[in-house]
Amino acid sequence: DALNGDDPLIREVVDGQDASSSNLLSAEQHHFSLFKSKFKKSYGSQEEHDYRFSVFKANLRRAARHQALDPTASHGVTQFSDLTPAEFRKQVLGLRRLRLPKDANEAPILPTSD
Amino acid sequence: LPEDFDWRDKGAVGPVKNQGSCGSCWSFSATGALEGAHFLATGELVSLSEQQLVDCDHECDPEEPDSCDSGCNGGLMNSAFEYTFKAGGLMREEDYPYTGTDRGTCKFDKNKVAARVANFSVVSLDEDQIAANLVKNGPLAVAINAVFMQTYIGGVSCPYICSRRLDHGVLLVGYGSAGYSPIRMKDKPYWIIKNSWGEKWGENGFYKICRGRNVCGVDSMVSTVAAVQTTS
Repeated sequence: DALNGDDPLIREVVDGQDASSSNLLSAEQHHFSLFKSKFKKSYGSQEEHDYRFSVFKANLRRAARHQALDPTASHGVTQFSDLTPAEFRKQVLGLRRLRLPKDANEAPILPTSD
Repeated sequence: LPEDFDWRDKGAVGPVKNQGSCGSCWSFSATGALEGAHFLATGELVSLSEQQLVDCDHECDPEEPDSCDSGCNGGLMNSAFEYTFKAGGLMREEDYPYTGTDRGTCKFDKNKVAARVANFSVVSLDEDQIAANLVKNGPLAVAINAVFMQTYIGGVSCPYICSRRLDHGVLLVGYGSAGYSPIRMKDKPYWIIKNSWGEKWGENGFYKICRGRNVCGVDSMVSTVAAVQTTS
């Protein structure tokens, strides 16, 4: 049972290193179809679908890297997993400037002991 | 300062909202802070209109002419407070609902103002001062680098390396003294952040990030706002 993944203790982890093996690809395709149904994603053409699948695979690897860099959180597939980092920044963020206006009012220092 | 603090437990935080495919995070951060301040001033929690900021706020930073608030193309919470102060306040969400686009004209109605800004200021890059302002003045508008948030699912985020180049605006609603992290086998104090990507993202729409070393720039641009004490 453990080999065919029925065992709940065995969690399939997509390993970003070996992108050539067919079982990895089928795992990625499986993740992608779960992603599309969970977040109700549909694409206008087969070409767009295939492109979004390639972005999704790259984001799976990014999630694995984020998990390694940030082990106290859990990282994985989110509703943004078919967006490139640039699309994510443009479509989902939106902080205009990187510093505060010079005339910004400074808050008074508050007591923090006792 | 209390060990743990959470404005959600005190009724000062409204439901998680969703900015959709529009770079309007700055308006959600600003309304969240003013909703909290209005609650502290009047005891009333009112959902305020981000769309009014998206459509009507084109406030600029006098030092940087090309840095005006621009709807889905970005903005800054402090400029949003400045606009709101000058315009006379924000309308309720229900009177000026969010569309997630910035092609509309400004439909601000001065007679339907629900909350007014009395003043706003910037909190120094000091975690105790941030915590003290949070406890005293309500939820704070903060900026952060969101690179790890694209893949975040839950837990206390504490990346070993994270750029402090700020690109997202969110709302600081509380802090916890110890979020247990099995991997590092020790407790980690963390900030509790309300995001604007819907309830299905993160922990029911919220994000936890560790305190202590300005991780992802979270301590770098913190603003507090006070509301005028009138009921709408």
